[in-house]
Amino acid sequence: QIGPSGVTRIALYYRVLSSLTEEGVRYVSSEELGERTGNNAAQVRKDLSYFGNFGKPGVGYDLTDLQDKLSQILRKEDSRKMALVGVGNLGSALLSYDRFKEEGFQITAIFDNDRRKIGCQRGGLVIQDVTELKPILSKDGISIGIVTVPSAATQKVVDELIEVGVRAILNFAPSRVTVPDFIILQNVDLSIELDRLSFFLENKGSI
Amino acid sequence: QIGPSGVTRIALYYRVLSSLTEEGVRYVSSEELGERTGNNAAQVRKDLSYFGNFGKPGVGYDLTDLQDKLSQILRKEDSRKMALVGVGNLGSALLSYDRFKEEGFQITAIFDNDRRKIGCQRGGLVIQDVTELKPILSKDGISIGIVTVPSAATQKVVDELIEVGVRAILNFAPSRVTVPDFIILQNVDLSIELDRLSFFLENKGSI
Ligand SMILES: NC(=O)c1ccc[n+]([C@@H]2O[C@H](COP(=O)([O-])OP(=O)(O)OC[C@H]3O[C@@H](n4cnc5c(N)ncnc54)[C@H](O)[C@@H]3O)[C@@H](O)[C@H]2O)c1
Ligand SMILES: NC(=O)c1ccc[n+]([C@@H]2O[C@H](COP(=O)([O-])OP(=O)(O)OC[C@H]3O[C@@H](n4cnc5c(N)ncnc54)[C@H](O)[C@@H]3O)[C@@H](O)[C@H]2O)c1
Repeated sequence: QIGPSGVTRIALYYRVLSSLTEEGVRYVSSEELGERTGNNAAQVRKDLSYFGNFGKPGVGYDLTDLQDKLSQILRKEDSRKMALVGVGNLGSALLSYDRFKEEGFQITAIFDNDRRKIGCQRGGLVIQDVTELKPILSKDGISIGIVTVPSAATQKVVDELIEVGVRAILNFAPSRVTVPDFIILQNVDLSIELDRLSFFLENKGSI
Repeated sequence: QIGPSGVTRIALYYRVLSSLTEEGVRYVSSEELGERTGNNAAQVRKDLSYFGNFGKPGVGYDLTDLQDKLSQILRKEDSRKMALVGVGNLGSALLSYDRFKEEGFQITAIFDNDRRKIGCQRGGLVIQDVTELKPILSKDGISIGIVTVPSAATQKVVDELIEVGVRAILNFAPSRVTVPDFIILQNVDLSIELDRLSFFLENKGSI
């Protein structure tokens, strides 16, 4: 059971490998992968051992080989279509963030309830009326819903996404959302990043 | 050495305890804390044991007691002042996100280089000219800098924040930034959240 922290680390290792390839590196050690992601070498080896025996003792990991393995684990060859609901400040920033597409995640439908925004273009897409969400999405085969609406609107938006077949929800609104067991719900709270940052700021050297 | 993943989990446990207090709960088990954060009970016990012996076997953890302990670990009684540079879509969304202040992090100065924005109000603060960053910040005692500018501008903004005494940087721009050893630099990449979400979507039941 690798757990959410482990998958996050695998995704971080994968990005380090991509930038090392650009630098023309052939081998990488668990120490190097650890250093670049803030983990220790033993943690790196343990994470990778969930998925098989990769490295050679003393030599480290063959970069291309490890990159292929992690790409398979993260299914990077798949491209996933996403719907985004709530085209405000946060929604707009996510729409224009190039990394999503580079990593295989494409926003293909965007919705809002603001009369002044519906019909406008953002990030190459037309903002559609959230009341039309169900007829529009039931044809599209979208697997992920990104929710960037105010807290009060969150539960209803999530329910509608589930009704049209979305099975994974990335929720940014700071409100408790309930979903059936078969749904993968992930809440993002960037204040957690600040807790972590300040913990290491205040415990520098003693960790 | 607790490591970044461990601190992230401690911050998640702390938030679960806050919502359980609202529900009037007196004791909480490592199973319950694990379930609500997507980790297993053994991981919860291991994380907490870094900081001392809390819980009684069979009874679980006294909620108020554990909350106090985690609040001390995360230094929740401290209030930290932050500067934010780049008041665009993402910067504006972070400015109006109430959770930051609730968790003890307050943005007290905001900067941009767009003539049309300088002098305007956002989130109760006046947008200041980034060319004035050094004289303005050297008086304020700000410990954290949030960087939400385009990639090309990132390194220069980070260098200036360090020059005025900022020691921890939360960088959102997708570019490699170099900082001296005594600086805590944390890069945020929300595509990592999508990797994690889709991993559990595709591996449901088999984990
Ligand atoms: N998780 C985090 O770290 C984090 C950070 C910043 C903001 N947020 C949260 O993200 C959300 C969006 O923040 P923002 O700054 O972009 O706010 P915003 O007000 O700029 O954007 C909200 C958008 O949602 C639309 N909307 C409102 N109700 C709707 C509905 N029922 N259906 C469809 N669209 C609807 C609005 O018209 C607006 O365009 C908020 O809940 C905020 O608290 C979270
Ligand atoms: N890490 C993530 O998950 C994530 C998600 C979304 C966006 N982003 C990144 O965040 C950054 C901001 O995104 P956005 O959508 O808010 O862009 P935006 O264009 O809306 O905002 C950028 C702001 O920075 C200002 N700016 C530009 N150069 C500056 C400088 N030298 N000094 C001060 N201010 C300057 C601009 O005037 C603008 O207000 C981008 O780098 C983007 O790639 C990251």
